[in-house]
Amino acid sequence: MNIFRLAGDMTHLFSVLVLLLKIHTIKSCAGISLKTQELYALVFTTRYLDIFTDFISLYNTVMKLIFLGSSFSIVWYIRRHKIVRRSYDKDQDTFRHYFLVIPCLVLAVFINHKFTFKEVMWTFSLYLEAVAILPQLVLLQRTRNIDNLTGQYVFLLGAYRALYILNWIYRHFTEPHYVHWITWIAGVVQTLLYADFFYYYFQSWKNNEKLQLPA
Amino acid sequence: DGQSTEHDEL
Repeated sequence: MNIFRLAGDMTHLFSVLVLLLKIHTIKSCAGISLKTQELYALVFTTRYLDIFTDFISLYNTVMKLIFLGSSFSIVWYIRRHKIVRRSYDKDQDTFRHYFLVIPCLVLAVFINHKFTFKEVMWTFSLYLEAVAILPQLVLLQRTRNIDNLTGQYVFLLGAYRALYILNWIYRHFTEPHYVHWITWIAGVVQTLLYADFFYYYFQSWKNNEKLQLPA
Repeated sequence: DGQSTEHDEL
């Protein structure tokens, strides 16, 4: 464990807790894409298949349980909670899951480190995580208004993966044979997808004005 | 198999 990875995990944890607290407190999911949240639940499910078979550390297991619990709770709130669900904008949140799930699955079958079920599922979760934010970014551009909690949520999500890239660079230099080029490529693609959002986020923060994404 | 596919990251 290095400081970049710990900072990345904490940023990631903070992003999902910010979102969960927002939905729980104001009982609204305005501006939140259910599609993205469902994709994240799928990412964590396919990535943590080994949660009960391979014990890495208490930290690792606890964090996996928190990510699984929070992502499914958020999906439950938006789908089932009698008050929250009313603020879900299903007419705008129309991104089709399978446009992302199918290509990631096909890619994972052909490009992976080892052709076993768990390894293909793990690789699929990496590819899917890289693109899972797209429905959320599309929704933000459509609704054009971004309340600052949603803006912070997306920013923290992008920041966590950027910190992970620093972690991979650090591990590349400090640990022999630490080679996970699939992880690195997926991580860089994911962070680049946030890049334009980062640009507008910083612009709005610098000019102290409301965050507006171009149509 | 070359690199370990043991995934210790979240």
